[in-house]
Amino acid sequence: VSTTENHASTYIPAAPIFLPDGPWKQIPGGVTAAEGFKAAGMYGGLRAVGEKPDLALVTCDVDAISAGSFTTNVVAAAPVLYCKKTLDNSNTARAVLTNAGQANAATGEAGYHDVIECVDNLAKLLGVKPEEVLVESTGVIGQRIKKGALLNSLPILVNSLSSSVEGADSAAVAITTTDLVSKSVAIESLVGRTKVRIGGMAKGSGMIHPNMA
Amino acid sequence: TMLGVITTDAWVTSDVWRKMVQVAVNRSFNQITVDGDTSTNDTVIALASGLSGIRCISSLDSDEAIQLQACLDAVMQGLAKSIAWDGEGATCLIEVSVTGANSEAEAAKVARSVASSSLVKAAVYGRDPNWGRIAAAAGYSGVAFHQNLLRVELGNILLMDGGEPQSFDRGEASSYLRTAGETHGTVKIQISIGNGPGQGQAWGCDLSYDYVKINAEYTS
Repeated sequence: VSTTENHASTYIPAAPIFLPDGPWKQIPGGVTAAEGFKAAGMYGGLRAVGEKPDLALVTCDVDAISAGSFTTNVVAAAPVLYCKKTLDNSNTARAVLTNAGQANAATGEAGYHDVIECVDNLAKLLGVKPEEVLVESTGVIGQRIKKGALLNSLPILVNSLSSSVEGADSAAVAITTTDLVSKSVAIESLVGRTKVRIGGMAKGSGMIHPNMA
Repeated sequence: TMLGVITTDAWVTSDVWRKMVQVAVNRSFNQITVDGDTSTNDTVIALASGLSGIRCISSLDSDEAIQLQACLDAVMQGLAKSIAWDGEGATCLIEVSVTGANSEAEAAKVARSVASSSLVKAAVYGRDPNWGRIAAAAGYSGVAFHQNLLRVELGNILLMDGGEPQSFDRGEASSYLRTAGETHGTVKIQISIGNGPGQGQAWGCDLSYDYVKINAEYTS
């Protein structure tokens, strides 16, 4: 079951964003505001209850310089272990896949292999190398991702990719769990003499005391 | 769990980008708290396409790097504050600003200690301008400062100065808290711990009955 893009983007209201003052202006678009980025969010049947979108994808048309910051909790989820290893091996990335519903934490070797299988499938669909695909998961600890539902949804998710504001908003909804609002923002500013755009999305409402490194 | 995906069309070398992202994470996501529980999955991934046409930023000290860092900080702080604003059961965002510390890191540590205090969070939910709890949370942060230099303001109401409570209008202070709760607004706590150059902020939310209800039902 795939959620049409515009439905996904309005499933929950957007959070107010309190930007600090500075030489920038807020623009629409979240993760798709910057040149070269596309996004999509859909309901892939992963959540335990309800049909809120639960699968998000952000892609870049070119090899993007990548960086990451991760929990220092030693009980670290499989996607955290996978991303840290991948970023050690590669300076660039082309895609970030996010699932909501299952944290894929405390799932051992099987959970790690689930990540690899999802990465391999998505890399083939996108025509990129597996090590250019990064993964984030959130949800119930101890539960493996519903891999069948996720893999079946990937073709629809890839076909839904768009550089529009709705694409960004759909992705921002699809990464939420107990959030009451989606979190997405973008700004444009002069850096040197060039206009640069920075955008982002986030989720989080409970189990929040990040110590990322 | 908090997750973040950040994108930009700036062109940055890998090592500079990775350092900039961690600095921004330390000034934003690592300065929020809802319940003091660090998740197994917290992740921020940041991608730079370089398609804006800007010349490549290869040094952290360049003007362009300083400007890009400020933009990155702003986007991550905007998102981080929205996470704290949406904390489970929250009725308001709590913004703690600390000045007068010896360093940015020390100021950030004091700010997060106050924002994390269950007693401060519960007092905000009870609309109680409880300066003693704020002072105690600053005092156990692990940052050394002379208690006679401690100054605490709630909004623009001076609660403590010179390390001692000031006479203030409790009704006014309580209604400041109540208004913030009724409008899902922001409670600002400003703390000074001395005369140093260090300043920092942290964000949290009040602690309500709903937080317990949500987490007694939602199994993680």
